[in-house]
Amino acid sequence: TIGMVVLDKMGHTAAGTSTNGIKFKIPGRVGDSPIPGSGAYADDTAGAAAATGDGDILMRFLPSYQAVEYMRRGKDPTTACQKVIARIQKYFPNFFGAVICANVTGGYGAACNKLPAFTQFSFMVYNSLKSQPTEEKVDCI
Amino acid sequence: SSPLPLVLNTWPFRNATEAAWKTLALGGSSLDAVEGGCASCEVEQCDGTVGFGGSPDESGETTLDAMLMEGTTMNVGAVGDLRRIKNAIGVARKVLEHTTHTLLVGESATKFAQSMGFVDEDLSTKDSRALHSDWLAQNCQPNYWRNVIPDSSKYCGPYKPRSVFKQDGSIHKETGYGYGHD
Repeated sequence: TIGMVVLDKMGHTAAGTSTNGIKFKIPGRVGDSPIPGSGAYADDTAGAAAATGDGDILMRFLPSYQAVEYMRRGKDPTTACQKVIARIQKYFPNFFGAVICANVTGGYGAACNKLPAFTQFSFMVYNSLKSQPTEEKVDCI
Repeated sequence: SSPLPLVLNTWPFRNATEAAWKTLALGGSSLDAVEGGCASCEVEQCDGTVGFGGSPDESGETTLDAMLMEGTTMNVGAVGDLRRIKNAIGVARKVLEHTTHTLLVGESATKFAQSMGFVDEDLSTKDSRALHSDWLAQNCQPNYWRNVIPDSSKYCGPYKPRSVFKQDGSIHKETGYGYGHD
């Protein structure tokens, strides 16, 4: 799955996802990606976020919407992303998932759920302070 | 100085980031940029979890999900379980622009896409067909069934509900990394 958030110079936000889901799914199964608030979410007055991972679990917690609401209340993007992951961990400690977050001033962050085979999450960043697309990593929590 | 504009995307899909940035640089909106970035992954398939030829379902078919959201008007267009159309994010854009709906799914979403001019084509590939036949050869493991007969942890379907609901407490199999994810 690709989850993407974009803010233009004026701070107009947009978010989106595209995926082919999970291998060997039962026909008809749809994951979190096309669900606004789960796969991705954007609101010019608060920020934008996108999620990736086990869609059957993520979908139930609306992680992208929740992250944006945390940023609306002043949390920085990394903290907002971490709080969303922590919420899901309580119910599904072994879920596979990651979230990216951006606030209205162009700050960004990410978080992921730590598993034995998944301890870091890579994501891409490109803004006016960089001269090219840059891969960044976060340690999972 | 402000760090805006900003392009941020999951996983190290560099070309998608580049495509979105170029769209902005050419005067496109943030929505155009997200569409362009996701579309480039649909063409390149990125890590196999985006676009045609990946994640065959139990019948061997690849179907696509996609969504676009615009944060100024809160307008959304989305497709789920889209069949035989490669540019899912493009169809999501048409849902956003040409309907007042939010989400179209399944075969009906494919009919909508055809009416919008998208080409109907087979999304499976040699790789996805091989993946599927290997899966069949391994008694359809792993799969996403539970409380059914025959035992889904050992056999392929078709399955019927097991008459006595076995209280195993698990309402979802936590799949962990590497098993399959969106």
